[in-house]
Amino acid sequence: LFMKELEHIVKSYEVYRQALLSELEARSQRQPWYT
Amino acid sequence: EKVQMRHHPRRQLKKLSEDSLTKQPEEVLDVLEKLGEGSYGCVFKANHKETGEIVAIKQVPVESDLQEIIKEISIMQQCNSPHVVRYYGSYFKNSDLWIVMEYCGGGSVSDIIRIRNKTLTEEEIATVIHSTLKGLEYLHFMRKIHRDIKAGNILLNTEGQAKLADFGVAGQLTDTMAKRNTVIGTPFWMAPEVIQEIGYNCVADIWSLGITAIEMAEGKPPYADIHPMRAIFMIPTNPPPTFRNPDQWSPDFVDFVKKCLVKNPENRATATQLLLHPFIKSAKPNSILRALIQDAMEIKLKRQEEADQREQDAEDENNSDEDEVDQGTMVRAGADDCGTVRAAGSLASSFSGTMIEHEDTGTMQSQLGTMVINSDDEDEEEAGTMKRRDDTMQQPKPSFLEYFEQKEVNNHNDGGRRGENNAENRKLPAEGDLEVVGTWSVEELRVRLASLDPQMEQEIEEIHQRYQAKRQPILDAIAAKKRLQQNF
Repeated sequence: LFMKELEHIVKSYEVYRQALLSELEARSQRQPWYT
Repeated sequence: EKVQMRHHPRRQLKKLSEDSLTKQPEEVLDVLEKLGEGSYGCVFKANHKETGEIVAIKQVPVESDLQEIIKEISIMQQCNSPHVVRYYGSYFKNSDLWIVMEYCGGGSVSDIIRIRNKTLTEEEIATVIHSTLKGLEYLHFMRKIHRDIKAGNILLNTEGQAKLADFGVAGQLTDTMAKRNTVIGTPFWMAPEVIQEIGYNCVADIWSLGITAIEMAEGKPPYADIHPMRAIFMIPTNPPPTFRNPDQWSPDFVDFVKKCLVKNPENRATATQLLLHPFIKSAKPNSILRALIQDAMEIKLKRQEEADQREQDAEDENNSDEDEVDQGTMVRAGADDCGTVRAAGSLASSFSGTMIEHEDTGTMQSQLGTMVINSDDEDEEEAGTMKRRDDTMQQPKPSFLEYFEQKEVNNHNDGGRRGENNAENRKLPAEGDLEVVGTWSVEELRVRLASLDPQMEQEIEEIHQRYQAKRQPILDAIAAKKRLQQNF
């Protein structure tokens, strides 16, 4: 159970991290002045 | 004062005689000095009175996980190789188990890197790996997997002979169970098939050896800068790691590491095959390591003397200011430094934005500890837990959590910059509600990204605490039972 909860947390954060990174990536492409 | 490189025992100790084992350990051994903290308890240097041979004694509290310790003893006992640390015998003394074993005066390869503040040269790495491969070839021939190969578990004697140590998590393969499926090892050194729990065999050690080669060359294993839990997801997904600057290394060395770090274990080379690799075939003799071992021993001795002197000065003058002199920042920078990556610098910068003390780096390094997920089949009561291998009962927190805590301490020392990001209001959006990220500003996105790891660490710690509270009464009962079975 501990491992399952742990895995759930890590996966949730990984999905969230990917969402943030994708959004930042998308913004950087939309806005050439983005750094 | 020069460090004594060799000792000449009156005769070679094979193992402690039955007669010796019935005596009190003090009658047989003179304990000389503390060498450090091992995976379960303290390790001391001692003199075997009868032969004059120097031995190491691992003193393990009986409250520790005795089953793991017995497994370690059993594996060492079955091995008879100059490339595996020898076991001489054990004693029960008060509430400790004394495990007497071969002394390796050079210390571990990771200790040497840390003490000298310098990574190994390619020539030195080839020689260390040559001996290590011989140890692995022997071990694998004996159908045993080490499961925790890393620079910290490769010891050098004063002659420069590398020996495999710390069999706390090693496993024996049986014919009916040719592939084990227990996740065990140290996250950054773990083979993809081990992480994926799809079963693994001896070549899992070869992957770890490839990671160890990079560790010796660069001062840390790949992904050491990132969260171990993320690394665990990345290792099976990403292509095999490589050197940060492959051009800095010879084609033979790069190819050797490439042959170790093959993701599919079926296509990975065995220890016997790798012993024929040009990188290993051209390795120089062990004697080339003597200078580096001597250097490390001298630095250690010098630091010890300086520490003793400071202590003496503090006592004499009762001047507390003296205590603030920082031995940890001492760096030996010889003329032969050219071209060698300096270990502490790279490690330090990877753990926090500012330089941290050398000694702290050591602590951190030692806390990239071994991770045990799921216990062995025979140890059902612990199934599904991660545990810290040292002082399990006293502090069952997994070592990777210790690593985060230490990291947090360093971040606080760093002006608490990460703390500012770790705001309460930056919780994870509800599941499936990730569209909200599109509404945030770039700055907000960045801040949230930066605060992810500390937040995740906090959540992991919280669930760990919750489960620990549930497990503790069971662990206490097991500990009480084990105490009653001391005379195994």
